[in-house]
Amino acid sequence: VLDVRQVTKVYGQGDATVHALRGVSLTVERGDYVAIMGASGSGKSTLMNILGCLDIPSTGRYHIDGTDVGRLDERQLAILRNQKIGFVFQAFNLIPRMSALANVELPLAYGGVKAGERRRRALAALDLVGLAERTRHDPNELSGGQQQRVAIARALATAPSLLLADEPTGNLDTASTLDVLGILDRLSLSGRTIVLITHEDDVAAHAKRVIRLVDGQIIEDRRQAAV
Amino acid sequence: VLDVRQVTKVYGQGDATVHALRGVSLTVERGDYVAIMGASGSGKSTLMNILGCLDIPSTGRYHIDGTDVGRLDERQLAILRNQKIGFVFQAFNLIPRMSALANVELPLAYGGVKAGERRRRALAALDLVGLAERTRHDPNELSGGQQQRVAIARALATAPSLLLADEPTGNLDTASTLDVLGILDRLSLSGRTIVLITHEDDVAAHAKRVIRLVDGQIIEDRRQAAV
Ligand SMILES: Nc1ncnc2c1ncn2[C@@H]1O[C@H](COP(=O)(O)OP(=O)(O)OP(=O)(O)O)[C@@H](O)[C@H]1O
Ligand SMILES: Nc1ncnc2c1ncn2[C@@H]1O[C@H](COP(=O)(O)OP(=O)(O)OP(=O)(O)O)[C@@H](O)[C@H]1O
Ligand SMILES: [Mg+2]
Ligand SMILES: [Mg+2]
Repeated sequence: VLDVRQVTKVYGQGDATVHALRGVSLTVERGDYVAIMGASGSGKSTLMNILGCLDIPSTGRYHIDGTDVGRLDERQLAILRNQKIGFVFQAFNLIPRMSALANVELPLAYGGVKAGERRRRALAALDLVGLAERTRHDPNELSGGQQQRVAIARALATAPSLLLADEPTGNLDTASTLDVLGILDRLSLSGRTIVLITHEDDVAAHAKRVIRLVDGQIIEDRRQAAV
Repeated sequence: VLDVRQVTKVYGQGDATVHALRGVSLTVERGDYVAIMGASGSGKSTLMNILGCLDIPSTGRYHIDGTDVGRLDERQLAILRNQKIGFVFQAFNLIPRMSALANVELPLAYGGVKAGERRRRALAALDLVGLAERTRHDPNELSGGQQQRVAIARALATAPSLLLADEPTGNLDTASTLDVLGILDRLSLSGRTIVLITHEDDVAAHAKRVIRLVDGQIIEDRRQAAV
C-alpha cells in the first residue's frame, strides 16, 4: 500500500521558487491501476519520482507497506526500489553505450540474479515488447519508440509488485501502444499495482482510477470502469 | 522544393544489417504541410534526418531547391541547415547545462544575429509556446513537456522556411498539443513548409498530406482536407 500524506515539493528559492507539489494526499492499495493526468508542468513526474523513492518530499509523509520512506538511508532505498518497484522513465534513462539486453539485465544483476536466469528473463521481457530482433543494439542504434520499449522491458524484467510508468506510450504508434497496454492489463489482472502517467485519454481508459493534477494539487480522484 | 529520389539507408553489415529506408521517393513543394506516419522502427526519423541534411542516404539523390545535398561539404551543410531549416528532435537534444533562453538563442547566434535581436526573438518564441516564466531554467529543471516546448521554440526562433518536427507533441497534454498545432497551422498559412512525424491521428489531421511508411517504404502518399 502506498500512503502519501500532505506531500509538498518545492524547487529553488526566492523569486525562482517553484511549488511543484502543493500538499498532495493519496492512498494506493495493492492491485490498484491508477492513471495520473494533468497539464505539462502540473507535477505528475515529481509525484511519481516520490512514489518511486527516487526523490524526497519537501514536507509531508510517504509510507510504502507501512515503512516511512523518509527514515530509510540510501542503501535501504536502493534495495526497496530494486526489490519492489519497476520504473519506466519519461526520458527512458537507458545507459547509452550498452546493448538493449545489457540494459534490461542490469536491475536483475543488482538484485543478485545469476547470469543464466538473468539472460533468460531479459530476453523474455524484450520479446514481450516486440524487440527480440534488437537485443544487441545500443540505444543510439534504436528508434525513439524502440528505446521506450527497452525501458518498459527493463521495468518488467524484475517482476516488480509496483510498476510506475511515466508516459510509457509517448513515442509509440497505435499498434505498439496497444501491445504495451495489453501487457499492463495482464500485469494488473495478475495482481500487480500499476501507476501510470499519461496525457492520452485512450491510455487512461485502461486504468481503474484517474487522478488529475492541476498546478501541483489533486483536483480529481475517481474510480472508473476500466476498458 | 525538397526532391528525394530512390533514397535508401542501411545500417550495420552482415547479419546485423538494418534496411531503415528501402528506396523512398517524394517531392515536397514550398508551402506544403506533410504528416509522416508509421509504426515504431518504420524509418520515419531516418527519413526526416535526411530531409534535414543531418544524415546522408546510403544510395539515391536528395535535392533542396535544386541543390544536390550530397555534393555539399560540412560547412555548406551547416549554413544550409541554419538558414533554411528548423528541426524539432524526437529526443529534444537541448544542451543540458544551459538555460532555456540560451538554448533558443543558439541557432540565432550561429546565424550571426546580434545579441539584442537574439534575446528579443528567443523570448518571443518561448512566450509563444507558453514558457515565458521558465526562460532561466536549465532543461533538467524542466518537465518533459516543457523541454519539448523549448525544443519547438528553438526551431521557430530562426523563422525557417522549412520546419521539420519529429513527434513534437509526444510529451504534451491536450491543451499544450493544441497550442503547438495552432502555431504550426499559422506557420503553414504564412507559406512555410512543414513536415512533421506523428503517431497521433488528431495531430496528422492538421496536415494537408499524409505519407505512411511501413518497414522503410512509402506505402501511401495522399492529400487530405486539413482540419
Ligand atoms: N545507428 C543505427 N544503427 C542501426 N540501426 C539503426 C540505427 N538508427 C536506426 N536504426 C534502425 O533503423 C530503423 C528505423 O529507425 P527510425 O529511427 O527511423 O524509426 P522511426 O520510424 O522513427 O521509429 P519511432 O517511431 O520508434 O521513433 C529501426 O529499426 C532502428 O532500429
Ligand atoms: N529541478 C527542478 N528545478 C526547478 N523546477 C523544477 C525542477 N524539476 C521540475 N521543476 C518544475 O516543477 C514543475 C513540475 O514538473 P513535473 O516534471 O513534475 O511536471 P509534469 O507534470 O511531469 O509535466 P510534463 O507533462 O511536461 O512531463 C514544472 O513546472 C517544472 O518546471
Ligand atoms: Mg513529466
Ligand atoms: Mg523516430
